[in-house]
Amino acid sequence: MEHTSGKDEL
Amino acid sequence: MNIFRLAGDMTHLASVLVLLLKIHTIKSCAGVSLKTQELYALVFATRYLDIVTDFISVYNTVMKLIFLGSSFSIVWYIRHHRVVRRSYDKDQDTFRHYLLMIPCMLLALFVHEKFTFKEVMWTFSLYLEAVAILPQLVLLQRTRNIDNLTGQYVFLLGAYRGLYIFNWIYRYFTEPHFVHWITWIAGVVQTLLYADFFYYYFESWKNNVRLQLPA
Repeated sequence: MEHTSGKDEL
Repeated sequence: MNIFRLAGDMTHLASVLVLLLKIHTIKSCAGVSLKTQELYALVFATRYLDIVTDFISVYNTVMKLIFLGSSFSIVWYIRHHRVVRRSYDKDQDTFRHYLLMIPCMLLALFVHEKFTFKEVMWTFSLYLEAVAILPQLVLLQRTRNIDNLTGQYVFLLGAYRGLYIFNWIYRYFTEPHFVHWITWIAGVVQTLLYADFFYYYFESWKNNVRLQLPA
């Protein structure tokens, strides 16, 4: 989950 | 998902519904900036490129589709609907898009986390979203007597941004390695743009008078 922090937001 | 994030998304959804309600039921887009709506359509189109490549959750995909669909249909309504388009304040809504789009694109090309097409587009969407409300705020300032729905629309959008900041604070303390400077700075800038509007919104609410922004 290296890059997903924030990418799960809208 | 934490409560601030959910509340933020729901406020965002409510803002879109309020705007669609105004356009669809009252058949009027008076006081609504087409420039801002077009910028939002572009924001979602460039941010949600991952809708076809990454699956996060059903909630995520559905919300993305709602924001894409609603932003493009609002633009369509204002531009093409035979009744709605007549209420558009074309002469007042004169903010030039490219003054916002070009600097955001340049900034995204230089300040990003990874130099890939998707990542630069995603970063561009964050920068653009931060300033996309400006044409709407300028239009509100020029419009005497802002109607209730338009005022509520902008208020809900501002509330959504504010709640996202609480969401980031919460995530920062609860999730390891949750550090996202670009998102945070763009988000804080965006929220600050609403500060002035919020002030006048609460003043008008407190004094029970119609919302009016000073010229």
